[in-house]
Amino acid sequence: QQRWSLAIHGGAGVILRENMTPEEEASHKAALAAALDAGSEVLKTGGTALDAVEAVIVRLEDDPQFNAGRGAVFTWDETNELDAAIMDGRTREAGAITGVTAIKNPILLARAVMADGRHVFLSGAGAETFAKDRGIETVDPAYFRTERRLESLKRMKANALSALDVDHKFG
Amino acid sequence: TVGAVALDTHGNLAAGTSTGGLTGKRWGRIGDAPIIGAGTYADNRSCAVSATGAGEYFIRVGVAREICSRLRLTDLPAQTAADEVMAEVKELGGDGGVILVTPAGDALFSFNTPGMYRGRATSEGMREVAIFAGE
Repeated sequence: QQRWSLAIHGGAGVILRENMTPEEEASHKAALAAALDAGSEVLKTGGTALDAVEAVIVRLEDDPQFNAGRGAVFTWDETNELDAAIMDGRTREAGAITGVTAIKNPILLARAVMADGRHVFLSGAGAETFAKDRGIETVDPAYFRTERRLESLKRMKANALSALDVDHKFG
Repeated sequence: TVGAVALDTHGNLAAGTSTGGLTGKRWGRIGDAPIIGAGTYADNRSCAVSATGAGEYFIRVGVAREICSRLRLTDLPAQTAADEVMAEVKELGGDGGVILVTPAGDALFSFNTPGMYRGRATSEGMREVAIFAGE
């Protein structure tokens, strides 16, 4: 059997052990391990790299601990605007979307853009219309809201902080 | 931001990235995550990369494509290429990290922050997750 390999991330930044409880550390590691296993299973069974990437990212988008999908950070106007991209190294086909607010799993929309093939990068309302045409699952924008992220935004506004002061991680 | 890069048993690479962006972003700000070549890139001839970090700097450096180009056009080890490009990001004032896989099956990280939520697995039996630098 040919080799396979997989690497994943859930954001980087000023992430310090002293700022994290043991429970939070364990919870993040468990989520990463579950996503890693989901992708590994695809690859182990002969699935494609694209399917493995999708399996990992959907899982992380659904987890409110990470800044993507449910649990995404808030904009200045207290909305959640989501971006995603995917690329196939075999063909160098790519799909990307930005500024969507009601797409449950933005990576699925990015992949649909890639599969459609006419364009690479769609934005905002147009991307949402494209999603509707392709039957991509939508949700009420409130689905993405978490109190922890809203608190970060409020602290940022109240204290004139930068995003980096209120979030441990970038992205 | 979350991301994944993979090499499958057919020898094909893929990369994906998804994000909510930056807290308090305004004016339709877009970071590197959805920009092909900055935060996401895959090319079977070189590598697949997904990035997370201060997006403006990753866009300026063209991080994902830059790493892949160095691997395609030079004999640099993948870790060196990734570290060098991340050093450029740092030099401009940016922080963050990347994950990458190569056609040979290497699964690598490079980051210049105190931590990055990360994991990797290979057909050779590697399976690890980590958060803090040095783990």
